Amino acid sequence: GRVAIAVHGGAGTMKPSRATPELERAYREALTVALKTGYAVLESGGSGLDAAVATIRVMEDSPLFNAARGAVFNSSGGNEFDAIIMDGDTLDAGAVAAIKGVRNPIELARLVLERSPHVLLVGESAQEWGREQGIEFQDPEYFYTERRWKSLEAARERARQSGIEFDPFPTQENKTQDKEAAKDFDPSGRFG
Amino acid sequence: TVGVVVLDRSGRLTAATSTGGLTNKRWGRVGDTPIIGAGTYADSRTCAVSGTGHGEYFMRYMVAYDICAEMKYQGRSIQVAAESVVMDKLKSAGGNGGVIAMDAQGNIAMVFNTPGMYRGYIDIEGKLFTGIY
Repeated sequence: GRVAIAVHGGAGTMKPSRATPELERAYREALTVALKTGYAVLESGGSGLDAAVATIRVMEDSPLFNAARGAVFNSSGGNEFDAIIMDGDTLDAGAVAAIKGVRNPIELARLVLERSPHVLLVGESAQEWGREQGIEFQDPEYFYTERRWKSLEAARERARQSGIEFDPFPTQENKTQDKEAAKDFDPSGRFG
Repeated sequence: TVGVVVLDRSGRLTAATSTGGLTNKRWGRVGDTPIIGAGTYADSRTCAVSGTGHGEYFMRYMVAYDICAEMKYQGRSIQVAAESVVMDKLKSAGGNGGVIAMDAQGNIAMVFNTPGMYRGYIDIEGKLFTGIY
């Protein structure tokens, strides 16, 4: 009965120019808290589902990561969340997509797994079902972070400069066509 | 995007992922995270996987499931399977990102083809590790 846990907080790391020691330390501390939270559940005999949800909650509640509280903004200046949880013993799974305002989307995903006959619920109807299940919602202000808002503004500016209305994945070709836009190109931007 | 894979005392593998998606996304774009087999998969007979990266590629290449499939059908280790899918198949197709993966023995693979990935683990010996680049 040995236990183990691993986490990730996204593959888009900071630009070197923004990677201050303080920010790096903050990320490492947040990852450590998430790991220890899940590990404690496992060590006490909790299920993998319990540990996974507890771990993800920590990161969803942090403004550092692109999930829930620290999520990026969509084109209309709002936040939309996707989440999933899967049980490897039974292959049961629950997922939600394009939901708004839910404080911890991973909890809604688990409810889909445990209380619905479905696997994936989407959008407003999923939110409505979540309300019926007693899931916690937050106002838009809760999900606002200045860093993510600036990222949205930068993305809009890139789109404006390149003349491409929506191009979240600039290619080498269209990067080099616009040298100014290319200066601001951050390959990690595609990960929020 | 954030994700977790765990092995509990009963030998059960679990995977979970949560994301805000892509900056400036529109048109109801949904990425790989909630798509079973693309960004997330768990099978206690093989492995649990959570991914992060360019979702459109993760969906088309079924990254999470493909890692489990390489273990299941080719007998590969978790590390070799994860490297095969992320560093070979995904990268050669132009897809960027990474995964965390764990097998039924608690072996952990953390593979990414980007400059970095926020990541960490506590292994079956209780050793804690965190990394960024």
